[in-house]
Amino acid sequence: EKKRYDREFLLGFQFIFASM
Amino acid sequence: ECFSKHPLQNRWALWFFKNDKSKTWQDNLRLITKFDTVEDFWALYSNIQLASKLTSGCDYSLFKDGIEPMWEDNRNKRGGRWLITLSKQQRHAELDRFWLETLLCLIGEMFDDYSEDVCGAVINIRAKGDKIAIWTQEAENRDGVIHIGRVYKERLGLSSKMVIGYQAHADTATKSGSLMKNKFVV
Repeated sequence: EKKRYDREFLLGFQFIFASM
Repeated sequence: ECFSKHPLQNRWALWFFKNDKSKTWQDNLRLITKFDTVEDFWALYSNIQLASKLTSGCDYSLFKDGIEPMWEDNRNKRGGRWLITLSKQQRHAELDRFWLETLLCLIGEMFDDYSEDVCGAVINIRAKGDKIAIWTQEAENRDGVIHIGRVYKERLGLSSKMVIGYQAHADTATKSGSLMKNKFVV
């Protein structure tokens, strides 16, 4: 199974790092 | 399950180029690191300079592991690039957004079945105007190249009136400036 992620899913992780 | 990282389809390598005229082109090119999860991508992205803060003459390149960010690499030499040229004003307004969208297109494999054709992406910071490009591995693969260009243009939010061009590396290596020929446009 290919690992594909859409933009919104990927961007969701940015805020985890921004808040750390 | 909650704490496992999200694996990417590919392992990616981030390269940095800093123009030092006392060194060779290859000596100026450095591998920063490799990553293969969503979390490690953001850990890296959050800890490096934004492209707009780099000095003129610097590049970032993100390529699939095993492909070097140069035309001569076996996976690049028959390929080409979708090129976005930016005005000086766009460095402030759009450069970082365009580059991040480019990175997300790559690591998220957003070009459907043609994601396999993608080799990487490059951003050149230059005083005369910055450039961003997605490199693909086979310039003759018309269907793949066109699909990637259409999706890329849409992801960047470019208007339908703006035309972007695809140039084969073999042509770029032998021509420059106004002589550069677009093999495809979208």
